[in-house]
Formats: sequence, structure tokens, C-alpha cells
Amino acid sequence: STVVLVFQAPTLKLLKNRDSSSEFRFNIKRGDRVRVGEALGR
Amino acid sequence: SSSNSQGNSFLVPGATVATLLMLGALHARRLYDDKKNEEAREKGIEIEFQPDVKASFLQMLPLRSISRVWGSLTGIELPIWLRPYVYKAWARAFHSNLEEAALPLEKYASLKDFFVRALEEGCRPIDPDPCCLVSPVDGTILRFGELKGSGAMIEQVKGFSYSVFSLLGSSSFLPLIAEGDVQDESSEQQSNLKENSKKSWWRISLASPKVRDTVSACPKKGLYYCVIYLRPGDYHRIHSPVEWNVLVRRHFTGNLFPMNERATRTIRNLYVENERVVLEGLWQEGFMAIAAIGATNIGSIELFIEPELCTNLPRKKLLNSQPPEERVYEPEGIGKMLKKGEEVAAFNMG
Repeated sequence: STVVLVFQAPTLKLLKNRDSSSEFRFNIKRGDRVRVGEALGR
Repeated sequence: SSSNSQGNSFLVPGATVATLLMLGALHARRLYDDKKNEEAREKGIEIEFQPDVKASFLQMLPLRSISRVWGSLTGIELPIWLRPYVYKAWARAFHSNLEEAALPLEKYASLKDFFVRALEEGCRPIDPDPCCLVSPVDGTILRFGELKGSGAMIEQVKGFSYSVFSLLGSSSFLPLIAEGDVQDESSEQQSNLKENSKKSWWRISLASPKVRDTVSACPKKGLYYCVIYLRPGDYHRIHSPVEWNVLVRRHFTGNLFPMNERATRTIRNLYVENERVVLEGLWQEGFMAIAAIGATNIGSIELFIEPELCTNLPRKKLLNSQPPEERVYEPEGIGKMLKKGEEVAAFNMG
């Protein structure tokens, strides 16, 4: 069986006071074994 | 008559030996193919989509009936003394971790009960970072990334992709592609999308930066996806990846093709053909959806938030284009609130 997640997340946050931009990033790679509760991205 | 009976006495063993030899040859060929693919993968060579005879043969099989028979078999109650042997054999064959099972093995009345076992408290700590999204299941990451372009396509395997709209359902609240970017939709779908755009909470452009307003300080939103494959020996309950409100549930009856690596390489539209349950709603960053897709051996999906939903039902031959059965959770617009890490559903055998 397979689970597919589809979700919205920030790609680019333009902050007026020229802070660093922030966007959602995965912290996995293909073929990784993951377990319930482990972060897929932040 | 004696030569006749002699002939018969050779017939059965001869046929048996021939069958075993043929099965052995097929299995050896299968192992050889899989080894070749494994070597290709290790070299980083991307395996391409290649439909084969077996995939066409599968289309002719009564997969749903096979799945239901499998479910009946695995639902048979086992004698208590036999249970540890059966479950240890299953764990050895499919690399399950028996130490994590919440109950002693004797407590699981059937293989089906054992398969959908809960884990001991604390076995799966949930990442506390409020800005992170956690894995809803145990499994292997097949694909992930950001969806761009007007088709919002996810690659099933190199050379073949499927549309997120087909996976989740076309009336989905998916972030709507800015009007005019929807090239190949038919007219009623265009009007459907226009209709939805009045309903939808917001719109984003997946299509092109031209629509993106690069001046505003509002956060830009992208649409991301992650495909996770569960092996037969994995823990098969589904948890909530974030804190969110589930607003809609959609159930597609579809087919029950196998979902292993070979199937993704050889069966077209596997993810949008198979029976699946889609939960859709909102989290702090916007749209969220989970699609739980069944397979021949694991054909049923049980929703803890809607126990009355039944899947993998016997049905007369219906076209696969049957629209999904949809339920909007009350109260409308609020739906069912789920905490991060909370149990949501489970895959059952058969």
C-alpha cells in the first residue's frame, strides 16, 4: 500500500525588513526509510 | 487397461514436475530481473516505465475477489498455541519488528489482527517542532518535491506521471491554478474550476511567476507532495502529519492492483486506478490532503474518524470512471480536528 501527502507550504517569504527568505524544505531523500513522527521537512 | 492406468500414473507426477519446473523458471527469471533493477538503481540509473505481459495479464484477473478471499483467509482465528509461530514466521519473512507490538503475540486472534496491530506506547515519538511536518506512516520514500506547472503532475516512475487532480478528485479544493493557465481542461471542468474558485479559500499560481506578485510581503505558497510506500512487514497505521482540520473525505472504489516496485514500473495509472481514500482539509500553511491507496493484499482502509466507512466491497463490474463517494465533515468549514501524530486510519489485509 501507499500513502501520498499533498500539502501547501511557504515557498518564499518576502520580508519587508530584508530578513532571510524562508521556505519549506524536505529533509529526506528518495529510498529513505521513515517512521511515523519523524520530520519529513520543515 | 493396464497400459492406460500406467499412462495415468505417470501423467499426474509428470504434470506436477512440469508445473514446478515452469514456476521455478519464472521465479528465477523474476529474481534475475529484480537483481538487474537493483544493480541499475545502485548505479543511479533511473528505471523507466515498461509495461509488460504480466501487467496486461493482471488487468484480466478478478483482483477484488482475490483480495477479499485473502482477507477471509487471514481473518481465520488461529489456535492460541499456533499464533506465535505464525506471526514470527511472518515477521521473519517480511522483516517486522515484533518487540514493538503493543500486545503479546497470543493476544492477536488472526494474522489480520496482528497485521493491523498498534505499537507500544512511545515507539514512535512525534517531532515536537511546530514548523515541521512529520511522516504519517512507516515506509520508504518513493518520491517527493514541489508541484509546478499547470498539470500538477507526480511522476509514478521515469517516463510516466499522473495528475494530482486525478489522485485527489477533480472537485478537490486543491489550490486552483490561476485561471487561463488551465490549458487542457474541458469546458465543464473549466466552469467547475471557476465554480470552485468561488468556493475555494484562496488561489495560488502553480503555473508561472508572471502571476506571482513578487512585491507583496505575503508568504508565497507552493504545493508539495510526498509518496511513501509501505512494505507488507511495515506498521500499517496512518497518523496525522500535522495539526489540521479534515473537511472532506473521498472514497474511490477503483481497482486493486499490487503496489510493489514492479507494479509501479509496469502498470499505467496505478495510483489513480487503485481503490483509495482521500482526506482533504486545511493546516496552518493552507491546503493539506492524504491519499491512502490500497493494493491486492491490503485492500481495505479503515478510518478511525469515520468507522462506518467500508472499503473493498464486492461490486458488480463498474466502470472505473465511477465518481468518488464524498462526505463533507460537520460542522462544514470546521470538519474534524486532528492533532499532529494522532491515529487517523489503518490499512487492513484483504
